Amino acid sequence: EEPSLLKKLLLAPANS
Amino acid sequence: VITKDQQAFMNVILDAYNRHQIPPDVAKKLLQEQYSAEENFLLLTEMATSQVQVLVEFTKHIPGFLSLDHEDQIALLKGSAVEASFLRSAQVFSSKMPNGHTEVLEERIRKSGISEEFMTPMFNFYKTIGELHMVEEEQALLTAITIMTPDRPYVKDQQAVERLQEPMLDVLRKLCALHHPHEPQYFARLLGRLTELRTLNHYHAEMLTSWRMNDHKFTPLLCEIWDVQ
Repeated sequence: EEPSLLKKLLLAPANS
Repeated sequence: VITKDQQAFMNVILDAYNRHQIPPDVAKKLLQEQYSAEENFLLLTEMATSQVQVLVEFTKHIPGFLSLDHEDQIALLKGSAVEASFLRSAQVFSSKMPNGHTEVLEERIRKSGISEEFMTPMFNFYKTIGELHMVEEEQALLTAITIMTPDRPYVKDQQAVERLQEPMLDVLRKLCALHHPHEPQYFARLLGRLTELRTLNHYHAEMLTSWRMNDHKFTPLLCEIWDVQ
């Protein structure tokens, strides 16, 4: 299943 | 009176709101010369994609959001992306832009293949947002409140979302009383915009179907957040 772009954005560390 | 904790809570949201904006080099393209419908459509698609990226980064800083169930996080983003993006673009559209820019932007939007029946409610919404003269804190909180709306499709734990939205509504109510003392209805007027946004969301869904009919291309991120195959 194509990896979700949204999931990737959400999992990327929130740049402080 | 806004408590110290509420002030700190609001500053977190306002700080994230200010820090996550469409990058200037992307926004600058809106003022470029080309004017064909295709170029305008491509440009607006690029803006919408950038807006979604900005929205996700902003949302990650909303207190409590990252503690929600992962699937609910996705459901909230998908459910609110269109409304939150229109709210933000309305705020940009009505903010003090160098003279002439608003007209250039409006012209570009009018000439991008978007149907008239959608543009009228959209520009009306931009006008009503402009007339409200919201302060920055109100804009940031209203955007966060739009995203943290419990009754979006596929949200499983609506109470958890409600518990996060409640404190934002409380602070917004106090802010409205503080910044608009002569307008006791101001808070209600802000919430009324959320209803108007739901209508825009409905129009947008219809517009998407018509665009898909004549095979418009969207970026992968927009396809995902708009649930377009």
